[in-house]
Formats: sequence, C-alpha cells, structure tokens
Amino acid sequence: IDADGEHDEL
Amino acid sequence: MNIFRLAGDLSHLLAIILLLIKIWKTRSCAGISGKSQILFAIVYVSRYLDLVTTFISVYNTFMKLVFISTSVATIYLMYVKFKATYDHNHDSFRIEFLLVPCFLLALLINNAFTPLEILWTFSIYLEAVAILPQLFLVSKTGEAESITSHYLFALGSYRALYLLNWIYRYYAEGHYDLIAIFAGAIQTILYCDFFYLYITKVLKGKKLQLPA
Repeated sequence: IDADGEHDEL
Repeated sequence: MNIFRLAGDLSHLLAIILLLIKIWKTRSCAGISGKSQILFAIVYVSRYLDLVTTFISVYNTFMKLVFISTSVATIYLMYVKFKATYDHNHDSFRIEFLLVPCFLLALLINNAFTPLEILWTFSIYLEAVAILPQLFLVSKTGEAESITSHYLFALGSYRALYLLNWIYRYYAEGHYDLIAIFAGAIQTILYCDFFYLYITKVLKGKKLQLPA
C-alpha cells in the first residue's frame, strides 16, 4: 500500500 | 512502471487471450478448470473495487476493466455457450477450501482493517492459490493440450515477472508491500513443477503428459 493508501499495481 | 511490471502485465493479458482463443477455436473448454476461472473472477472483482474510488491512470483503469470483463466472458463461454464440453467430472476441487482460509487470513493479516483493504488482501491471497483447481485437473487427466500449456506458462510467468518488478521497486523507489510479495512468491512456487514440465516437454514439441 502506498503512502497515500493506493494500490498502483494490478 | 518498469520493464518487469509491463512484461508481467502483458504476460497476464496474453494468458487470458490464449485461453479465450483456445475455447473459441476448438469450440471446447475441455481441460480447463471452471473452478479456477470462477476464483480468478472473484479475485478481479474483489481487488478492483477501487475502480470506483481511486483513479490511478488510464492504463490501470483500462487493464482492470479488461481483466474483469474477459474473466466474465470466459465463465460465460464455459458455463453457458460451450457447457457441453466442460469437463466437470475431473474438475472436482472444492473451492471453499481455498475461499474460506484466504478470507480468514485476510481478516487477520492486512494493511488496514477496512472493507476495501480486506477485500484487496483477500484477492491477493486467493490469486496465489486460484490455479490449484486447474493444476489438479491437469494432474487428474494426466495431460494438457499445448495451447492450455502455453496459457498456464504465460499465467505463471506473470507473477514471476512481478517478483522482479518488486525487487526493482524496492531498490529504485524504496517501495515494497510484504503481503503482495509473500503471496506472489507462493503463487510462483506453485507453478514451478509445471514450468519444469513445460520447458522439458512442451518447448521440445512434445505434449504435456504427466508420468503415470
């Protein structure tokens, strides 16, 4: 999970 | 985005296209596990719920929609259009034995105890083992058509390439996600036996047949 709470992968 | 990640995504896409081509061209889903396909559909739907909450990129949104729609299309072909060719006697893996433990594990080990995050984690754990009904089917029938082998190779390569992507991202960006890395490693390990058979048999022009 990114610092901004997003998953950028598929 | 790095070369490993892009190669992984393209390999994943190739796997799905190969599967659809196999079913469409042979007008048959023999040798394909409907159970695995149902698990993959559950994986995509539970992971990509963030489509409605978070915008990452056009690429990201496009690929998510492709994965969801092609997996629904695969299930339609298997359970409706070419239902008569579906090998349900051999496809006897009990998927609740995967679904329930993955969900419980997602409740226990996750990045945040929120509905979306738990479903994302569940999808990561479930994806790691979703191929088991398919591998079980191949082991029961003792063989696989060559296009089915190519499908499995592309599908297994996708997460192996993601492992390289995660190593790269750790060094290049300091980015890592232990849940994805752990599950991705398990997922890749499950394919190792198949990879070995694929390289030693299918690439040499032989049919994938398991030793009796």
